[in-house]
Amino acid sequence: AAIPVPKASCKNLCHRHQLFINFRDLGWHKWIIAPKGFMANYCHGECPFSLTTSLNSSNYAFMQALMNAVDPEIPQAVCVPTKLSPISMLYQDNDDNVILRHYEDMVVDECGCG
Amino acid sequence: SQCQEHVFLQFLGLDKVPSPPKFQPVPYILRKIIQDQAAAPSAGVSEDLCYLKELGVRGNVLRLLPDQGFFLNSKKHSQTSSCLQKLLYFNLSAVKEKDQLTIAQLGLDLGPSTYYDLGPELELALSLVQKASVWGKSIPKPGKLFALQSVPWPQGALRFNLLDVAKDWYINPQKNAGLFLEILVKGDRDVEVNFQLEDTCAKLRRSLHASLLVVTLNPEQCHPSSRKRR
Repeated sequence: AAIPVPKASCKNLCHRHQLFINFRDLGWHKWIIAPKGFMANYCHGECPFSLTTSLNSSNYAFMQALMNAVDPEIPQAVCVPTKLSPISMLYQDNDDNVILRHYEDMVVDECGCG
Repeated sequence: SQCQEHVFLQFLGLDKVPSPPKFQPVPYILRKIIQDQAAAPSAGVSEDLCYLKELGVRGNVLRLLPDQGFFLNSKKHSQTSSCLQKLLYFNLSAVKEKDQLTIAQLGLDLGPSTYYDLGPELELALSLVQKASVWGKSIPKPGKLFALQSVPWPQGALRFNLLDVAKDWYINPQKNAGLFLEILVKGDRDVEVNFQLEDTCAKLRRSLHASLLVVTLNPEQCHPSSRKRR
């Protein structure tokens, strides 16, 4: 049976949040030609034991949550990316070479407890 | 945070934060690839990052290397058909040891319509430089002719396949003495045309832009098993 999710704590549960990386903020706009920035996102939220099974959790997270219930010294499972996707970056190096390269794991698509 | 930035830049393949004084012109093909890549996730397309469909080759890094060569003093145009001579030199040291070259394409852009009105037919000769010369002390000499192409009208960037040459340079960097480019004018000319020709050749010198597009494949990042089945 589905575990009822308490409405009040929903916003605190582990999920994906929007995060736009603007290269200008990092000063990287001086050497990155494109893109100017990208939506990287991030994961944040709680992973309570009662909801571990419903929050896209790994088996390990479930075991950790179980142990946390037995021994509070052991931390709760944490909210982490579970699916990432790549982006391409076009930049110029110190030798004036223009480089186009694909970088994996740059964008958070999904989050879960791990 | 500077330490973290440095570590991440190394991950990107950079030793330090680049500080280019100005951005180099980016060819259409690179812009198209990055635009397609940006659009792919929203279109729900899962891209193979080790295959460049725009170029039809395997590869995961594209580099556009600028020409670091110099112009050579050619004889007066009235005496010879030579319009300009230039040593083209591309530094391949940015290509890492484990990378496999899959494309090395020389792009020569003669500029926009510089000789269209005048109408002289140009001929372009590309040769390998005979041997490594001490720059500034000896003049590079043209060796084996690599390409000879007639350019009857402005036709955008001209492209030449340099894969075998670049592979040789990559394996033996000391062999990389560059390329000898000569632009010649075809046909007989009267005095008036000769005068205009001086101007055309001067414009060509200013507008000529050469670059080497290099595509490489890193086997560690691109496993054969990750290749999509057709």
